[in-house]
Amino acid sequence: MNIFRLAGDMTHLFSVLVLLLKIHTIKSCAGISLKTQELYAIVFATRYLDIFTNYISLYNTIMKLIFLGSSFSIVWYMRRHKIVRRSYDKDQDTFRHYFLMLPCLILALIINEKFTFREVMWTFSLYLEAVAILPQLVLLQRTRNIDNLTGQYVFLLGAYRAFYILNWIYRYFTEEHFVHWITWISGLVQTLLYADFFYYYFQSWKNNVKLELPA
Amino acid sequence: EAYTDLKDEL
Repeated sequence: MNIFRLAGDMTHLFSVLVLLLKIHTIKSCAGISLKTQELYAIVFATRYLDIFTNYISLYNTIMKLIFLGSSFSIVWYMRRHKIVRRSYDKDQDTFRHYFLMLPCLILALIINEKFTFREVMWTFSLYLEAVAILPQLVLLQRTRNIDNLTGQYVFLLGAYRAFYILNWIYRYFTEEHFVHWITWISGLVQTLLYADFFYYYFQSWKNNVKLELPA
Repeated sequence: EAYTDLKDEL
């Protein structure tokens, strides 16, 4: 564990807590893409298959349980909760996210580090996570008013993978044979997808104006 | 094995 990875995990944890806070306290999911939340639930489900068979540390297990629990409960809130679901903007959240899954699965079957079920599922979760934010970014561009919590949620979600890139650079220089092109490239693609959001988020913060994304 | 050392990450 290094400071970059800890910062990344904490940022990721905060992004999930900000979203749960928004949904649980103000009972609203306005501006949140259910498609992205569903993709993230699939990402965690396929990545943490070994949660009970491959014990790494208490920290690792607890964080996996938090990410699994939060992502599925957010999907449950947005689908089932009688108040929250009313604020879900299904007419605007129209990204065909299931179309994202097939290319990721095919790519995972072709490009992976080891052709085993678990490794292919893990690689699939990496590719899927890289594109999981797309429905959310599309929704942000459609809904004009981006409230602060939603903006913070997307910002933290993007920042966590940027910290992970620093973590991989650190591990590359401090550990022998630490070379993982698959993870590095998908992590880089994921972070680059946030680039324009980061730009507008920073502009809105610097000029102290409301966050607006160009249509 | 090389690939295991990524599995300690989330």
